[in-house]
Amino acid sequence: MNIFRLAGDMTHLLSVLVLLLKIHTIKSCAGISLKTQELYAVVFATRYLDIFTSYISPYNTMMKLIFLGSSFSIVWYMRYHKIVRRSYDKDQDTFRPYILMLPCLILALLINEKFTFKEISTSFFLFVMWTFSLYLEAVAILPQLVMLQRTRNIDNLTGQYVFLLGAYRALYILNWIYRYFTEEHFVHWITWISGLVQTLLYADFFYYYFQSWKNNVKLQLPA
Amino acid sequence: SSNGDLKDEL
Repeated sequence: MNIFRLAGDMTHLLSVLVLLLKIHTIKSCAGISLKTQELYAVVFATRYLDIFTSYISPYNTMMKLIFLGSSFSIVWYMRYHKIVRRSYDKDQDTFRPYILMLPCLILALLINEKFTFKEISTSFFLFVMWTFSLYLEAVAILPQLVMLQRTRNIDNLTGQYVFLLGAYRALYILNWIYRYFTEEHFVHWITWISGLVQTLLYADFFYYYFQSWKNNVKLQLPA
Repeated sequence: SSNGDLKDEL
């Protein structure tokens, strides 16, 4: 564990807590894309399939449970909570998740670190699922970014949520750079490229978020 | 974490 990865995990945790805070306290999910939240639930479910079979550390297991629990409870709130669901604007949240999930699944089958299409063993299945979750996480924010472009007024909590979500992966990139220079054989092109793509998708959001912070004006994304 | 692999990452 290094400071970049710890900061990345804490930033990721904070983004989830900001969203849960918004939904749980003001009972509103205005401006939040349910499609993105559902994609994140799929990301965590496919990434942490081995949560009970491969134990790493108490921290690792606790964080996995928090991410799984929070992502599924956010989806539950937005779908079924009688007050929260009323503030979900489904007409603005029109991105079709399958056009993201299918290419990621195909890509995970074609391009993964195990290349050799060995016997279809459980470990290969887990690895394909893990790679799928990596690709899916890179694009999962797209429905949310599309929705932000449409909903003119972005409230502070939503802006902070998206910012923290983008910042966590940027910190992970620093973590990978650090591990590359401090550990031997630490080369993971697939993870690095998908992490980079993920962070670059936030580039314009970061720009407008910084501008709104610098000029102390409301965050507005150009149409 | 064992050297070089990503298993310990979230």
